Amino acid sequence: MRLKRLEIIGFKSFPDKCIIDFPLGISAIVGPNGCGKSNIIDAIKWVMGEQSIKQLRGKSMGDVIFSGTEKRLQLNMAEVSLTLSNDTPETVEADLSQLTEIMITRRLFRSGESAYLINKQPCRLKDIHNVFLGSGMGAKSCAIVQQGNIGAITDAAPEERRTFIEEAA
Amino acid sequence: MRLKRLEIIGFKSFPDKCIIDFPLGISAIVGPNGCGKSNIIDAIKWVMGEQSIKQLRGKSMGDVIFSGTEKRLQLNMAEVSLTLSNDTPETVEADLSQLTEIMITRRLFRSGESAYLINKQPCRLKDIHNVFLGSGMGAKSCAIVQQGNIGAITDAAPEERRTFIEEAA
Amino acid sequence: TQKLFMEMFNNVNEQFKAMFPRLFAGGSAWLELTQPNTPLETGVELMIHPPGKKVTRLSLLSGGEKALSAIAFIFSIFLINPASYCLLDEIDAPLDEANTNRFNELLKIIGEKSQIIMISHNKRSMEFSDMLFGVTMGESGVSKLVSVDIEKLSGRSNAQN
Amino acid sequence: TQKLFMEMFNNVNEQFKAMFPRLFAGGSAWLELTQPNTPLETGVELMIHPPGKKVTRLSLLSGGEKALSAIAFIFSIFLINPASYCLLDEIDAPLDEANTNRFNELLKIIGEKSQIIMISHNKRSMEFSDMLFGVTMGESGVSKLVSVDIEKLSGRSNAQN
Ligand SMILES: Nc1ncnc2c1ncn2[C@@H]1O[C@H](COP(=O)(O)OP(=O)(O)OP(=O)(O)O)[C@@H](O)[C@H]1O
Ligand SMILES: Nc1ncnc2c1ncn2[C@@H]1O[C@H](COP(=O)(O)OP(=O)(O)OP(=O)(O)O)[C@@H](O)[C@H]1O
Ligand SMILES: [Mg+2]
Ligand SMILES: [Mg+2]
Repeated sequence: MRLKRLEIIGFKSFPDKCIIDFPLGISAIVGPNGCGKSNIIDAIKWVMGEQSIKQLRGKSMGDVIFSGTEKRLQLNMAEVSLTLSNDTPETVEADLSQLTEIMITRRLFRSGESAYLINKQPCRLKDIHNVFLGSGMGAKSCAIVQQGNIGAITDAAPEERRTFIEEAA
Repeated sequence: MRLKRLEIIGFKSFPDKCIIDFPLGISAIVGPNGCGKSNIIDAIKWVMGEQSIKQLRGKSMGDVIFSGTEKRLQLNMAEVSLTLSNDTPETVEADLSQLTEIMITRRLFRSGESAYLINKQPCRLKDIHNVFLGSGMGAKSCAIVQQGNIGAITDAAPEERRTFIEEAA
Repeated sequence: TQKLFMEMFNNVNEQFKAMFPRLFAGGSAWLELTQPNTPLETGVELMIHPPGKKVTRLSLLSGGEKALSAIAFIFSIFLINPASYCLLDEIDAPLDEANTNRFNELLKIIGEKSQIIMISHNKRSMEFSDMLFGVTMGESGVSKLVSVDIEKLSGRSNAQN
Repeated sequence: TQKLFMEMFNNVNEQFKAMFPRLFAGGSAWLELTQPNTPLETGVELMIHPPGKKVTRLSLLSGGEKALSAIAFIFSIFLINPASYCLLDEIDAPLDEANTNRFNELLKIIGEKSQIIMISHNKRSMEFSDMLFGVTMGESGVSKLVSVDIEKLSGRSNAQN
């Protein structure tokens, strides 16, 4: 399953809708300090079902909703949609394996309410997690190396390092 | 007191004698990964009396002695000498304040023996520490920011951050 | 399970031994179990032998050597069990020019099996990528995607000053 | 002692408020005591307001913004109580080009009172320095000092590849 399209609106520093179509191969996201590059990674982790706000550099889940700037008011909802091409149908659940594309959406309201959708149909967070099980691609897999974490591998205790191998197995 | 000359021999990756004459102003040490730049900082900390091997990235004090390469045998002694110009005599002890230059030397033998010298006269480690007391320049002062430590300031707990202010006071 | 872990460990180890000299232009490295007799509790140690040097404590390695060793480890796992996509946030930051080039060449190989999305400030890494996505904050605090021309890149970042 | 700490804290705070907008080209920042009533036990919090944005949790700041905020804090202490010399090891690593320039301009001011020795991979920082010391390992594992010509620098690092 590879990434096709990411749509971000109201998430962290993205109050205006932002659409990214990822090609095959290697894409580089570039820009000055603080412009929002790591926030894009956070958006992908979040829509894939990341539940630890610490992993998203926040303290409470509301931290991911656009909190306003000197010129703009805060928003009350964050929404991220990720469209994946289902090119390895053997790795997904039976009822999804028929589809050529799978679109997952996650919404969070400032009131605390959450919504999760697969192909625009409401579902539970658990269903979003299941989309990625068995393909080694969940929000905690080795396929994501966050800013500053590469040093953690050499600094880690040997017992921590074994988890990298366990997760790949 | 400013740095004038640093002489390194047998310390970490410097088996051959290396002399650096530091000018006033801003000096930049450059070179590829692993060539020895941070080792120069370690040498300065060590000759100023650093006693925590962890602060020098090692596990036991012998780690600072050149341990050999595929083509060279290890050495049995590490020696670093630092010559300082005594341009603020009011900040040094009475018996040193007459001098225009102060040269401190530290030696470590693989047998575990240590030697400390001020202007080539044997002294104790305590005397080396005293050279820097009162000038905010000891091996633990804020005047040294090691590789990777700048991130520690923002990541630190507020209680840890107060020590930066305490040390300056 | 014990058998699964040991099999994975051995595979990653073989890959790591092959990967390291390609990133370091020489030298060798391997993985060791801290407690080989208890595979379900053992830790994994990285034994690093940079080219021309001796096997040394991990802590004594330089910032760039540690980062490159960690990259060799991560890349080994990526190759044994390729993820559909890899998100890499500034992992090339501590590398000098020569190491950055070798890093990007290995990344191209990983990119044959996995889709790679990387964040980097490094111009060399940008040149190796297939597509660039520029992010700016024209209006303070509001992120916006802009198209980036690779040829204009060096001129552009001068304009940003 | 309590009085000494509070005096130092206030001085550093004033300097920090002045230093931050010079490094960030705008915005504001200040220090806060977590327990103002117990100065001997209180922690120190950094309140960061990047230009155009809002005051936000420190953790949500970007890698570069955190590094630059820490540099503002450290530089404030350097200016209040100048050390005879400062040793800085790759503290400009996460900074983009614009931030690197402002960092180096502030470093020049610190350099008027203190001798500065910095390690950097950043060409801009090298250009700002008064003297370069090149370190190489022509023979693997053996460090050697070489003289570096600033003009030849870009050509030189190409040769290293
Ligand atoms: N909920 C939010 N609302 C508004 N802005 C936010 C929110 N959460 C984070 N931000 C802002 O996003 C910025 C950080 O963005 P990000 O971490 O993506 O930067 P970056 O492009 O990765 O930069 P660097 O190159 O320095 O790592 C910070 O300035 C932060 O204040
Ligand atoms: N006692 C020793 N004997 C021989 N070599 C040593 C010793 N201690 C450390 N080294 C070597 O010194 C090298 C690290 O040098 P240093 O940390 O100064 O690199 P650096 O120039 O700062 O690189 P980077 O740019 O990656 O930070 C390592 O390769 C390490 O093996
Ligand atoms: Mg970032
Ligand atoms: Mg270093």
